[in-house]
This record gives sequence, structure tokens and C-alpha cells, in this order.
Amino acid sequence: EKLFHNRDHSDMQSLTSRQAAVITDKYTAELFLSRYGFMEPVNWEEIQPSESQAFLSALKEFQKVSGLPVTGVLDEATKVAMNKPRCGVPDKETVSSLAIPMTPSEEVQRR
Amino acid sequence: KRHLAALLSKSRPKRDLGENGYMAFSKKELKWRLIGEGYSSQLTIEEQRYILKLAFRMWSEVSPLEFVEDTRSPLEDVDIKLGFGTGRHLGCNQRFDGTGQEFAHAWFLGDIHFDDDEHFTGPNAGSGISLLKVAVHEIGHVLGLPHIYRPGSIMQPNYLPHESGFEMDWMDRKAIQRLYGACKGQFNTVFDWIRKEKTPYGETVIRFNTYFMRDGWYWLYENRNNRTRYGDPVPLQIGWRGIPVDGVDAHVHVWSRKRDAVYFFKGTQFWRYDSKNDVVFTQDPEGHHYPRLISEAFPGVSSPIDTAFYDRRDSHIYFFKNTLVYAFDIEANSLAKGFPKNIRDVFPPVVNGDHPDGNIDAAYFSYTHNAIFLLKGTRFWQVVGSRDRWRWLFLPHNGLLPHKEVDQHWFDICNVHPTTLKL
Repeated sequence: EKLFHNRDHSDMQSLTSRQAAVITDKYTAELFLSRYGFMEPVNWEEIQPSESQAFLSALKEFQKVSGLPVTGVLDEATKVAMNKPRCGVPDKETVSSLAIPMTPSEEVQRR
Repeated sequence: KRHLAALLSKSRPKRDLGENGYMAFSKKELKWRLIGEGYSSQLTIEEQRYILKLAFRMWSEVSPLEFVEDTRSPLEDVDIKLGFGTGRHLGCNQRFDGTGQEFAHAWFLGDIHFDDDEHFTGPNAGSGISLLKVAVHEIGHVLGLPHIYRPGSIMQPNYLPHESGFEMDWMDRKAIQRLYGACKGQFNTVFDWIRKEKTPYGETVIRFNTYFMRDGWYWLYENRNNRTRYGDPVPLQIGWRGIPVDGVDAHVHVWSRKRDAVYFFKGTQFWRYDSKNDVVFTQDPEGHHYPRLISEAFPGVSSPIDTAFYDRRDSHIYFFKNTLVYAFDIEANSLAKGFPKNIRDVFPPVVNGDHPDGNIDAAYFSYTHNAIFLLKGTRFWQVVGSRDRWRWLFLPHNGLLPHKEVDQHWFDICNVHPTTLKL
């Protein structure tokens, strides 16, 4: 049982140290933006100039829909917005969000 | 998507991708279950099930969908499965991230997962993350709604700390109704209930509320807000003590300079209602014992009736039965001369062919619209008023204007599954 002292468990202390990784830099922001559909997942080995453009436009779009000043800069307000509690469903429909969870091997067999 | 739809249709025939947009279920009653191995460790199981039941009910209150908790059927037959987990959970390929950020997600196959590392709380805890709010949001996804970036929408992706009046707003209701249609159905009766109240200064003010009744439950309709009261429908016996619990045929309010009496009619009997004490009279101030026979108090009127209303213009109660109308003169305590008559003769159609032709469900004088409406099935006909006739002399007395749909005039009067009626 998780430790608590208040009747309504409001002071429940998490015995585990599982904390969501805080979004603090471009790398974690890029993960966030691709996870929620603002940009396609990034292939880290070969960064193309156009991909940093993709990141910029994805960041601006996130700022816009979040009601933030559209600066295109990963500023504090944007980081705070990215770290808020939220639903795990992507904001933008990507093909992957519709896919039935499949193990890669299944896919190969199918083709 | 086509390939995917074909794939899905093979595995779960009852689900299609919906012809008007996003994902949709093709049936109106959906089963849900909180998976046994997915209980939260923070709330009791009863709390979790109650909150989820309430979340599903909230979607029922604004759409034709009904949800029933099913703890017995084979899992394959359960449409929506919910569970709590942390990190890697319930065979899902999207790990939860621990406390913070992602608190839940939903898959379009109908699975909803909650991250048990978040501090979920009950509806009125005032702290933590409201499980009710998150559940309503995720159910919205399963029903086919995407994230909506509108302030006030329940489908916003980010969690907003507790708002006292957490309810679905007009746009959310329209969004779900775009997928599943509006709520339609017959009513037993519709009426405005008049009350006299005293202000703090001792003045008497007259208030009224509009009520729709269907079988054993009712809705209070808030005309100002174009919707029913939050949390309705409610069982009849909770709000109208003493009237038949399975519904009535008609409500009549006789209100004139000399009289002020409210009656409910059912079958061959009727009751008088004591508005002050909010219960039916067993004996009224005139010494009548209730229920009474309709034939005893309204000689000449054949019961059971379809419906009835009191017309303040001529102080007659109009009783409807099949294709006949019985106008009863209260002062003379007898049927008015020449009645009963065919409904077409008393309420002629303004447009030929556009007429309910008897067997109507409800006759309702609305103080909000200052008009009489005849309801039948999902339609209503408004009776021509005196103002209309001043403007268009050709309109017949008590003519029926062309019909309209009830759900386009009074919004979101939706059933809920009987198992959630008493929530």
C-alpha cells in the first residue's frame, strides 16, 4: 500500500521514483512533438537541415494551439506547457496512432 | 484506412469507422468493464466503478448512447475495457511515464488506460487529478472525438485543475451528436410547473419550470440554457411524490382568477397535486379524496386519455383521445357545446397533409414561448396564436403550423441506461 496519512489519501507519497522525464531541451521537446503528432518521428542518425525546419514549424504549431506566443523558441512558457499533465492520445492523427499494436515480426510476415 | 477498416471489420464486426467522420460505434448500447487486474491502488474499487459509471452516464446525458457495466460477458463482447497501470502495463505498447505529463490514453479499439502513478482523486476532492474528468475525456476518444483546443472543452489535451462546474458544454454536445445524432423520443407529457414564492421582502413572485416526462423518469428543461438540468433524467418518485411511478398521461394546471389546481391523469384516474408541499393530495381543501375517477369529475370525457391541457383563453380543459377532442367547460362542469369533435375540426392544419391526425402524446402550453404545442412521436405542431392571426388573417383559429422536430427545439433530452438512473 502506498504510504498515506490523510483520510482522503491526498498526501500519498509515491514509494517509487517513477517521474516522467522533464522536458528541458531540444531533444526531449522533439520527442514530445513527435509523440503527440506535431511532427514525424525523427531519424537521429541523419539530421537534415529541413528536419530542424520541421522542428521549428512543429514548435510554432504547438505554441499556437496551446495559446502561447508563437516565438519558435523553446522558451520557459513552452516547456511548462509541455510538462503539464495531459492525455496520451496524440493531438494530431498520425497513421501510427491508428495502428493496431503489432510486433514488427508480424508486419514482415504479412507482406 | 480502407485496409484497416477491412481488417477491423473482420475481427470486430460491430465497429466501423463511421460514415460521418471519426471513429464511431454502430450500436447504441455499449458494454464497459473495469478490468480486474487493472484496479487502481489509490481509490477503493467501489469508488473507481462509481466514478466510471458516472463518466459514462455523462455521455449518455448528451447523446443517444447508453452504457452498461458488464462484469460477466466474455471479454470479447465488452466494447470498452478500462484499467489502471504504471510504466509497462496491461500489454499496452505505450509505456506510462511515471508521475507527471501523460496521465491516461485511449485506443480506438475501446481500451482506456490510466497511469496509476498519477494521483487520481474523486469528483470533489479539490486536489490531485480528477478521475471523473479524465475518464470523460478518454471515453470521448473511444467514441471518436479527437482533441479539441477550445477553452472549456472536455476534449482539451491538457488537464485543467478542478473546475467546480465540470460539465460538457454546448460545443462538446454538438461534436458527439455530429457522430451519433441527437436524442429523439416520445414524451408522455410536457408542462410548465408554476410556483408562487415569497421574496425576502415578503412579495409574492411567480416562477415556473418546464418539465418533460417519459415513462418513469423526467427532465427539468432549462429554457435559458437550451438544455436539460445537469444530472437529469431523474426517477419520477424522487421529484413528484405520489403520482404513478411508471408515468402519467397528462398534467393539467387549471389557473384562473378563481381557481388554481394542478392535476395529473393516468388511465381512468386523476390526482391533484399540492404544489406547496410538493406531494399529491390525499384529500384536497374541497374534501375530495384522491385518486378520483376521471368520469366522476369530468362527465362526458372518455378515459383513458392520450393527453390534455388547460386553455386559459376560454377556461376549457382540452382532453385528447385517439382522433377526438373533448373540450370541458370548468365553470359549467360539463363538456362544451358540440364536443367531442374530430381533432382536425378543432385544430385544423394550416398546410394540408401536415397534421398529427390524433393519438398525440402531449399538449403543452409554454409560458416561455406563449404558445401551445401538440407533440406526437419526435415531432411537434405549434398552434396558431392570436398574434399570428393579427398578422396573417387567413390563418384559421387554433390552426396547426407545419410540424418541426422536437429535438431541434428542445435540446439534449436524452435517456440514460436504467442501471445508471439512480446515480
